[in-house]
Amino acid sequence: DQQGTSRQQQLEWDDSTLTY
Amino acid sequence: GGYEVPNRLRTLHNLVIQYASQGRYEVAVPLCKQALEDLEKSSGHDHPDVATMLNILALVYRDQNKYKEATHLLNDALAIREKTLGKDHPAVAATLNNLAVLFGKRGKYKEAEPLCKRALGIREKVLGRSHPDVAKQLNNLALLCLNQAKYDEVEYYYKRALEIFESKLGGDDPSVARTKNNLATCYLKQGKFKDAETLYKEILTRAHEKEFGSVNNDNKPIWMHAEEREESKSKQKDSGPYVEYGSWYKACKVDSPTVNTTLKSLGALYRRQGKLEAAETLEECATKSR
Repeated sequence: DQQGTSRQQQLEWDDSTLTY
Repeated sequence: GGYEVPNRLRTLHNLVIQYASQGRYEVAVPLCKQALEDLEKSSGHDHPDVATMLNILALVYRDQNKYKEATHLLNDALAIREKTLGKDHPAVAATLNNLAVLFGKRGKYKEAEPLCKRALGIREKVLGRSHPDVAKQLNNLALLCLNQAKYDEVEYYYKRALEIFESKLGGDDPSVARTKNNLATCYLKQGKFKDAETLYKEILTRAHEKEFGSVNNDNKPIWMHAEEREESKSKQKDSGPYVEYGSWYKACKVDSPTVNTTLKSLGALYRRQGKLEAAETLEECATKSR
């Protein structure tokens, strides 16, 4: 379950790179 | 400011996304490459449109798990943006962040960290230290540090992010529960089980209160039911079905991916402490809300 918790964490991509 | 993505690039972007979502990369990639070539001919390499197009193609490569190719393109885009928009532009921060994500996906956390820190510095400077975008950047930085077992830093970054989310978005925002959950993971890795437990209970209580109002004797979050069930176990051997616990069904109805993860994690903590009834109560609740 601890693994389950860390698996959920993901680096967040910033989609605003396409709006500049 | 000053620059807007031209309509034809927007249209192209939508088209590329459509192809990519259908897995038709053999169409999406050449389309991007042709557009890049055309743009470079008409505007030169160091043009914001070229940078945007590079970002679009990088996204397609990312979706194909071609992280090296994507990184190469983003580095190029970064250089163009620094030249054309200035070093402290939000677009530069966003590109740095995405570069860090790509390194992270390849397990290169050490390489990713300075990029993430630079992105953070820019966002703090441009947006102020307590903007939600700063908190998002802190979350990414914390995760990179978590993967390097730098727990003191992880705690510091998550706590800062949490403060920002709570003050700017309010305690009921999903970002708050998510960040608390992440911080709890860091506590678990360090064996700080009590701290993790406190956070998990906070998440569950808050979610419950949001749905059903203040906690009182007749309105308890699921973990309180779980602990009561654990305690009553010793007094009466068979504690019977959950129906006995008045608001059990209510307590169990709080549903979100974060709450679900939290139920499982707190369940695992109870199990560690030998509180098997309490653990089962939460685990069953997690299964139900699936």
